[in-house]
Amino acid sequence: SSDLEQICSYINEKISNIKTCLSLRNCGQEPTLKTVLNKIGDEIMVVNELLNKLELEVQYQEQTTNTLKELSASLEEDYKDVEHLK
Amino acid sequence: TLKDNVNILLDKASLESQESIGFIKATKVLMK
Amino acid sequence: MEEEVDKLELMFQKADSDLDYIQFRLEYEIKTNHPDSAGEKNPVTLLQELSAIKSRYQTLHARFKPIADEQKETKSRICATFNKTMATLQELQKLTALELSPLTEEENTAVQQLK
Repeated sequence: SSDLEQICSYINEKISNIKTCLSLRNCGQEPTLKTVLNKIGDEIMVVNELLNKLELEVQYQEQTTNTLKELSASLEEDYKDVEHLK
Repeated sequence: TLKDNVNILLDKASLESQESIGFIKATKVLMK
Repeated sequence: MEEEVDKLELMFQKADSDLDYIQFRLEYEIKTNHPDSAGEKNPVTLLQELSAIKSRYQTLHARFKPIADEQKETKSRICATFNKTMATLQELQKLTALELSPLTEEENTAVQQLK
């Protein structure tokens, strides 16, 4: 039954995509919907720029994590030295 | 919305960054 | 029974390919009726871009979470190592009766930061 459920959700997803396309089919003709489309386009650009920033931030976080790991290893060495000294 | 979620995650990430920078500086001071 | 199952499978495959064809025809019609122009994108392109940014956000979110956890873990490990190092130093101080110079203001601030 799980296979059947998977097939159903797969087919249902395709049907909902087609319904979405059908609802967008005539929006190009109506000026008001055209402005809505343009607004959506602008919003997508804004979100893309935010995602670019987020990507840089995540990369920076990865570098910071490496720095922290190096510091941790170095501190462990210091601790061993002090223990040895003791 | 997706835009709000991206902004929330972006704020969180930059906050974590600042905190980590402070932490790293403090650790380096104490390691001297 | 097997024959019934095969028939059912064929019906699903036919439905699947019909749906794909309908989707293709609709997208083709929308693209031809509303060609992308400078500043104006057609609805199909916008739909595709929308799903692209959603999956991009999901990917970045999935990348961010483990990094933040790992940082937290490493920071606590650093604090733990620092504390045991200081404890050992204090033991050494007692053993050798040597006076450790007091922490400078900068170092005190750093200790607070670590805490």
